[in-house]
Amino acid sequence: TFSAPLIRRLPEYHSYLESALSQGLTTISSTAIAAHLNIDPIVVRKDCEAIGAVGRPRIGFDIPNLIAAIYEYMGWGNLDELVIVGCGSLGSALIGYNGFKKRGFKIIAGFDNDPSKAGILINGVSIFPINKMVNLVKRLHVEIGIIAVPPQAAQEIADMMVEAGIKGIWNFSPCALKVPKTVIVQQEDLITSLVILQKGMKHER
Amino acid sequence: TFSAPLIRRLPEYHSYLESALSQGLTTISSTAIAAHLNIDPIVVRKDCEAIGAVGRPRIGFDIPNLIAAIYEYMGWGNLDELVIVGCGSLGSALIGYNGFKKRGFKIIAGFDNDPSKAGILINGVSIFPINKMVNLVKRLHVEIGIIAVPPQAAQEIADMMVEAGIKGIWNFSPCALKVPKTVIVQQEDLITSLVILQKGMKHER
Ligand SMILES: NC(=O)c1ccc[n+]([C@@H]2O[C@H](COP(=O)([O-])OP(=O)(O)OC[C@H]3O[C@@H](n4cnc5c(N)ncnc54)[C@H](O)[C@@H]3O)[C@@H](O)[C@H]2O)c1
Ligand SMILES: NC(=O)c1ccc[n+]([C@@H]2O[C@H](COP(=O)([O-])OP(=O)(O)OC[C@H]3O[C@@H](n4cnc5c(N)ncnc54)[C@H](O)[C@@H]3O)[C@@H](O)[C@H]2O)c1
Repeated sequence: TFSAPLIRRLPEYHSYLESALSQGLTTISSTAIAAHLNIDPIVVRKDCEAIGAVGRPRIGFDIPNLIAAIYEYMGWGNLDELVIVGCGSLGSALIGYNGFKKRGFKIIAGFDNDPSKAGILINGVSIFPINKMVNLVKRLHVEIGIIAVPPQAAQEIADMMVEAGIKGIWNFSPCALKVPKTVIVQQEDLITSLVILQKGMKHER
Repeated sequence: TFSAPLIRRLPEYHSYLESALSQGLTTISSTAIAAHLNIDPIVVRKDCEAIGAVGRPRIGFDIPNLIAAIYEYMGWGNLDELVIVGCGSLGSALIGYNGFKKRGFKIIAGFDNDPSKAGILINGVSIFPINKMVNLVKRLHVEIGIIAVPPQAAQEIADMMVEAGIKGIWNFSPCALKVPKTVIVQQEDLITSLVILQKGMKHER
């Protein structure tokens, strides 16, 4: 482990810190981290320094701050990265939309349950089978997911996204989603736009 | 002309009535219509009766009401009928979107300047070359147009739509359109939705 790059140890620190946090700990020393993960304490201290985490004597590190420093360093939780589920006509249009890239947003992966779409590229974006979604999203720490599946599949996909750690769902399916309070849903509703336009026109007449 | 069906005479009445209106007339008798269009006055009177227009003795018909009765009878100005210009990835997705049909909205024609798209069918909708748009839209009396072309072409398409008599534009191109006050624009802005979602998520953190 000593010769493995920092970037491979950080995910390990992260899962350990998450479990420490869930057990009620708020601070931790590099020595404790080293002991739990069977890593040389000097390596742990150097890693924390490398990612800009500052500990206090005898107290150690504030766990949420250390987790944030890991996120920062790994580029995780980047709100400019999105995944999309449902690569049909609307999904492909969204993947192909260059307007997103121009503003710094990037769809980094697509998922679909249609076997003929697994393994293809749409506008340079890799499409994976839906059963790979939770795992990949967890590993990539993506926080925004786009739903572009038929309405009857939308809730099931939302549940998978929540399980995968997604915190923001951009929902294009005409179906009200049930999600935990910590997850935000942006409902895209094209029909409403058209009705608003019509009403505006009737008003003009 | 006597044996031609009512439905072929009505467009003729309509253009004559429009020009009468633009000359400042507000009422007109079936006799005057008959004289101008070289049609038997009895036919004109029967036609007006057939479309539910009621005239007053010696005054004749209120022109706007007569025009409205023609619109009603012909099914013109039906706000549930739309045309779309730009049949690329977003345009095809919109044409393919069954959500519109379910709510009674119908895209009745598509237009594009890509020669390879002229004459094809997308989801049962005929695609025409863009140079046919103004004429077809005028004849069909469609009042809502969708713009799904690249932003640099959007204003030019909007101008054509206005010329064609379109009163409501649903604009998906990220480009602020200049239109007369009588035309309503519904601007669809996906980037803004994504930014709103992101802001909501940052607020949650
Ligand atoms: N097309 C549009 O312009 C438009 C506009 C507004 C809203 N919508 C909504 O967006 C959604 C998609 O519309 P579309 O026109 O692209 O439909 P579509 O049928 O072309 O695409 C749906 C895609 O989702 C995939 N899919 C279905 N169930 C899945 C599941 N359980 N897991 C993963 N993938 C799954 C399908 O294989 C398909 O590729 C619908 O809910 C529709 O109501 C579409
Ligand atoms: N794809 C999306 O999800 C998405 C989302 C939001 C906004 N938009 C906007 O919608 C528009 C279309 O996006 P797209 O991804 O479908 O692009 P696209 O390049 O796939 O499609 C554009 C279509 O417009 C046609 N066209 C270009 N100039 C024309 C002209 N003068 N007259 C008639 N047709 C013309 C092209 O031949 C092409 O078929 C763009 O303005 C884009 O910014 C797209």
